[in-house]
Amino acid sequence: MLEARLPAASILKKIVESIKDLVSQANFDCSESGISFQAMDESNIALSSFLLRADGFDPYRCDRKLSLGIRFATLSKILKCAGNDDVVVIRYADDTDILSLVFEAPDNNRISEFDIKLLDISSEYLSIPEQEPECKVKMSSAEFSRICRDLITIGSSVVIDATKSGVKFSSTGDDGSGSILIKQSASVDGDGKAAPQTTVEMSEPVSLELSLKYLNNFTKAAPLSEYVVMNMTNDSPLMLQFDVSDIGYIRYFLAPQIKD
Amino acid sequence: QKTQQSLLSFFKSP
Repeated sequence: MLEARLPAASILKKIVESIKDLVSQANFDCSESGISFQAMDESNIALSSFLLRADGFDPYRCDRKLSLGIRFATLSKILKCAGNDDVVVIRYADDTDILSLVFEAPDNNRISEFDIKLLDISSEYLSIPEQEPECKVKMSSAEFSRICRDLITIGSSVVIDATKSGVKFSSTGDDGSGSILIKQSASVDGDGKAAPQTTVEMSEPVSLELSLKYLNNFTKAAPLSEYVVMNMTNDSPLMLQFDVSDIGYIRYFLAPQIKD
Repeated sequence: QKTQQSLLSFFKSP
């Protein structure tokens, strides 16, 4: 059985919104350590995954490994019935095909319960090689979203060039070209509060060409986190990570494009 | 011309 109580529905809402256009259905894998998910899009170009650690829930109970097949369109519709501040209780009783979601309003005067029919999905887990990236960029997720949104008006792909001084995003299309350079920074705003900063750690300069359609899809996770981390290695897939407060993360992997 | 690679050429099924 599974019983997991999440303090704010907004977290689950944002996660589902940031995956549902990439993957239509997939298993949520539940174990003692938490709830995780991994699935590729239909064209095998992008992989989405997330982890929500057990300690992000209070309480969290899962006494054996479970794979719960979820259709994201259904889950998204049902989560729209939850208020952002509602507590969500996720429940699954063994040997059933139903997942229950209970939304408790903060004043406790409204409790709604929805049941979702689970699907039987055979999932194929890919093993992702654990390797230290040649370059790791951390930047404002809002800035990253803006760059992807701006450059898709120029072309369908972006070349990301990361060097010690910063990261350059360039795009070329039939009608012209554009580029945006984000310098490495550690700024402090007027209130003395640390503003979102860009950091670049690298062993090698990296250049990757990537589809802007997919990157724009990934930026749907930006509301989850102030920062995005890009792990890049030449001729290897990009890994983007958005932290989900301090309880987990959502990651996307995107295969690069190559010149013929 | 650019070719979009598949993730399957990088990540293997166990």
